[in-house]
Amino acid sequence: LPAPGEFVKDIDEGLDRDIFDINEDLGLDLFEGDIKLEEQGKNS
Amino acid sequence: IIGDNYRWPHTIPYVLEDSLDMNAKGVILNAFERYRLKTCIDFKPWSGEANYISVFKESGCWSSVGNRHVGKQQLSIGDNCDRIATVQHEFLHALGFWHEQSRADRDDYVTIVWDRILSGREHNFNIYDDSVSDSLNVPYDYTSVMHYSKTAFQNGTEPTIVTRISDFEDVIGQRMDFSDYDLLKLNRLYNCSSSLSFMDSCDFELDNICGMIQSSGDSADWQRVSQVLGGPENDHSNMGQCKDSGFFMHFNTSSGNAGATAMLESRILYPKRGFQCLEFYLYNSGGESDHVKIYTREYTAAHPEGVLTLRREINEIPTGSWQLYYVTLQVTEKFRVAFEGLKGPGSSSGGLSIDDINLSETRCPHHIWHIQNFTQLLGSQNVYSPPFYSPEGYAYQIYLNLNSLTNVGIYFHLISGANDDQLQWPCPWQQATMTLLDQNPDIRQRMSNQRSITTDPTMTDDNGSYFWDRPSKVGVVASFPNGTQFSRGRGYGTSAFITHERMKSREFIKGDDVYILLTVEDISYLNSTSNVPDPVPTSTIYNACSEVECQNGGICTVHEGRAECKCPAGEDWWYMGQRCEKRGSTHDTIVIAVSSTVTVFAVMLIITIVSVYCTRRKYRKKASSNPALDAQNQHAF
Repeated sequence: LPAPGEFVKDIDEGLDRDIFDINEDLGLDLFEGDIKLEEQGKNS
Repeated sequence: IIGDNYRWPHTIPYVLEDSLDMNAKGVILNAFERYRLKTCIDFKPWSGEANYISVFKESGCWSSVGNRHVGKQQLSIGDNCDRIATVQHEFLHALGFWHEQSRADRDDYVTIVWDRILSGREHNFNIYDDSVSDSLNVPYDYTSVMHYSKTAFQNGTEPTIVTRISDFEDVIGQRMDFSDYDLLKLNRLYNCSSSLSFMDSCDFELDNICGMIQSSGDSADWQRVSQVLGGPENDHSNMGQCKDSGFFMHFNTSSGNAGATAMLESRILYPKRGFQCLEFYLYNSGGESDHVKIYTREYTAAHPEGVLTLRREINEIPTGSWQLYYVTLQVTEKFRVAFEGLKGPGSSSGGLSIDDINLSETRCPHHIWHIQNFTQLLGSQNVYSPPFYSPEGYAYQIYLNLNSLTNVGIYFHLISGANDDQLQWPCPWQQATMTLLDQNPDIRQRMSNQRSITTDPTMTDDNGSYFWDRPSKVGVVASFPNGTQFSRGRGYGTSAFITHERMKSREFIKGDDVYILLTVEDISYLNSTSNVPDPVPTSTIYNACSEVECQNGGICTVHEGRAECKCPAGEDWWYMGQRCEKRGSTHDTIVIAVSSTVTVFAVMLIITIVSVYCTRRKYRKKASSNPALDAQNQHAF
């Protein structure tokens, strides 16, 4: 029988990632890691 | 962020876009419930209001800060962002909060180690001075859900943030729930005086016992005590840690006749939502047949004296330790909750005790997994829960991985059950929510740790079989402690549910007991949730509009035989163009108008100055060559 630890799927793949880790890994260069600045101001 | 213009109304309109994962949608709705319980912020589906928050799945987890008055304000919950505290964090940004370590007084509490920060990310550690950011008269909060963790933007393995109080080194970056100071700031910012869901909490520490009353018509009273000879030795709120403190209510069954009762009733309560969850702890040191009944006394126009209705009878209460109970209520009129203790036949050396009562207009968990003697398990062995059934009839159990060095893992397994022949397979869209309960006496101060997973019926395993297919088909054979065999499907969860350090903090482990709260609910109704208000019928214009796709919520209509997009507009914003692809706003218009005016003025001023200069030069030259003109024209300019 497979050991309990082997018969599971880990959605986090062994990593304990925070919001900023997730966004950095995706290559997002958001303000302070997770803040979207509005483009409207720049365009105006 | 300073500025009343950045505030949202107390009830925020939202849309859950269809791009979101199903699990994310359920998690977002759970996050909304935390706001409803602990703050005065509520959420409602968008029904055409000028400004609303559109939650969608794009890359990453992000939000704007404050109400930007842009109409559709986006907030992304992408892959791996479907965690309740992540959603709470992003919505706190939307409500107007920056990260905690960007406070003006940041450097008094943490040290930023600049040479450990990823190159180009140093700007993420800027500070907002107190002209743009207000700390609302609340101290720096290491426990804030808005604080970076110590490893934020690190270029190696060393921490980028070091707390000046070393005890908080691994506390920063918690993503469990709102901290007390998070709630204090949010409630101050939005002038909250109450919440939608919270009703009452009582730990019996005050003499007035939270306004609870002893009923007449019973044969005994509950007594407020701090210990009982036959047990419990101390209350559940403080667990005997506070000298001369720690009280609970006790019904003595060591004397008196069988059938004796004592009823304790709450003050009058006024429901807003129509469904409630009552929770409390009981300690049985009496006879095995001593039991508790839970009633509601509802006051209606037809029955102003109140109608007493039995809601739950709790028998066979385990003896020797505090036990947690949940009771679901569905009361719509003003009411009281009543706790009746009953002395059963047989001897008793103590009685029934009750403590830490909480009542809120939330949904109770479906099941509770009570793990005793937890400390000796942590770091040593893995445990499986007893089997449970979901309301749909799916059997399941939970697997807790406790022997990892740093983290606790938690996994959800479907198992073979009595209803499997009647159920749909693969199991579709059942969301399992697993909560490690923070056993603070007051539900508003709990920071329980929660994760959710959802069964996707299309998900396949490495060998091509459906992950959520019938356990007897895709699972392995296992045995219950009594030797009964069953099939267990593959587990689905996380190895990073909570760290050992956080698990030992707060009141997750209390009296060496741990409670995992479990809810498995059908969320297939969330399949399509983007509900754009649409008063224009489209069925009669099917052919013309079938090839036209309007963007940004535009609605296709047929005018003079041609498909046209009617574009959404708000108070100060609008979409335009053939497919509503362009955006305009009064802000843009004003800026363009003002800048054009200023430019024209500046150009004309330059022209005027140059003209004056040239004209003066010209006349000065003429005057110097014709003295007779000087007297007439010297004052001309």
